[in-house]
Amino acid sequence: PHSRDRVASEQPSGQLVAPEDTSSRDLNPLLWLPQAPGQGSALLPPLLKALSERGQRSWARGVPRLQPDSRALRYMKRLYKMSATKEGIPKAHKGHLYNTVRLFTPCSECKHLHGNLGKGDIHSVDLLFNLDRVTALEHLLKSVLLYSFDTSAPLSSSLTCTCHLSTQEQGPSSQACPSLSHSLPFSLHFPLRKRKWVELDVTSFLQPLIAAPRRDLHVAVNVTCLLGDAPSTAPPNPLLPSPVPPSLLLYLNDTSQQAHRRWNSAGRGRKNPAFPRKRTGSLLHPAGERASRRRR
Amino acid sequence: EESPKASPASPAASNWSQYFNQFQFPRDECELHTFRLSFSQLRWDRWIIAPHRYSPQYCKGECPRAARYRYGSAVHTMVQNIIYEKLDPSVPRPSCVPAEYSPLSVLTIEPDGSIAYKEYEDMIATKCTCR
Repeated sequence: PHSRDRVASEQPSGQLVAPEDTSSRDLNPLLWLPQAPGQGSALLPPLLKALSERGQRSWARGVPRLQPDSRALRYMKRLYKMSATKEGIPKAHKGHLYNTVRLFTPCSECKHLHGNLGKGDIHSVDLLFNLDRVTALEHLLKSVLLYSFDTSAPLSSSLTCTCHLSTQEQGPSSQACPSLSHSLPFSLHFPLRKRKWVELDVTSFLQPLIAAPRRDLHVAVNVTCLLGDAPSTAPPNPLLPSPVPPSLLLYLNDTSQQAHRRWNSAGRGRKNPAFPRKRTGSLLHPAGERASRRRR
Repeated sequence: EESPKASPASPAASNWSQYFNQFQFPRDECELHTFRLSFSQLRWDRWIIAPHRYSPQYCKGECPRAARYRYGSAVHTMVQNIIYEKLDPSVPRPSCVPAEYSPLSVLTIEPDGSIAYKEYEDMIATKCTCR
C-alpha cells in the first residue's frame, strides 16, 4: 500500500490516473496505464503492453476501431478453437510452428469482380492489402488466399479451377510502374459439398513481396473454373457463385521477447525469465539432450 | 509403548496437538492462488475476442525457513532469511514469486480491422518459489 501511495502522490512522467480517481472517469483500464508511450510500459506484462500501445494509438487519434468482416471473424474463431483450449492455453501441435496468424481483408475501394463466361467461369479481382500490422520481428512462414463461397446455391460435384496471380509493383514515388506480373498457375480440385473455405497457398509467390519493406500489397487474382476435369463449353448458368474477394492469411513466427516460442516449449512450464535457465537444459534445443549425454 | 510412564521428551497425551504445532508449516505458506478475470470486466472484450476468461493466477504466502527443500530455492534465499532473523530485520524476508509460467493465446481485432491470433509468453503463473 505505501508503495502505491508513493506512486499516486508523485507526479510520474506517465500521468498515472490513481485508482480512486477513476470513479469519475470511464472505467477504461487503458487510462490507468502510463499515458506517455514508452513510459513505464517496460513494467507492463506483454499482453497489457501490447494492448496499451495499441489502445493508445487508436484512443489517441480518436480513430474508431474498424470492424472486421464477419466471415473472416468466423474463420479466425475456428482457427483459435483448433489452436488453443477454452482457457487460452496453446495446444501443442507438431507442425504448428507459428505463434501469430494475421488475417487481412482487402481495402474496399479496389473490389471489383467481372465474370467472362466465354471460356468457363472467370472471376478476376484487384486486391490491395495494407500490411501495416506486420512487425519487423514477425517472419513469414506461410501465406494463404482465403476464398469463402456461399454454399447455399446448388453447386456441381467438383470443379477444376486455375488461379493466376499478378502484382502491380509500385515505384518509389508510387507512380504506377509497368506491372511486374509474377503469375503462378494453381490447379485446384475441390468438391464444393459443404466446404465454405478454399485456401490457396501463395507462400512462394508472396514471400519476396512481404519480406520487402512495404506496407501495401497490390495483387490481381484471376480464377478460372471448368466443370469436372474435362474442359467443356461454359454451361448456361455460372459454375461458381461469385466468390467474395479473398482475404489474405499470414502465418508468422513472432521473434519478439513477449511472443511464445513454440519450438522451445517441451510441454512444460517455462522457467521464470528473471532466473537464467541452466545451460545444459534440453529445453533450449533438442540437440542439447544428446550433447549432454555424450559429454556424460 | 512398553514403558508405562511417558518419556520425558514427549508431552502428556493431553497436549499432543500443541506439541505437533511447532513442526507444522506456516498456515499461509507460499503457494499458487487462483484468480480468474474476464476481459469484459475490463471492457477489453471489444477487441479481445478470445479467450473469454483469463486466469493469470498469483503467488502469495510466507516463505518458511526451509525454503530450499520445499521450493527449490537458491541457497541465497536461506542466507537472506538468516540475515533477516539474526542480523538486520530491515532486510526483507524472501518473497513468494512465480517460478514457472505458461503462455496464453489471444484473438484480437486490430485498429485497422484485421484480425490477429497471437501467443504471448509468460502470461499464466504455474508454480511458485521463494526468492
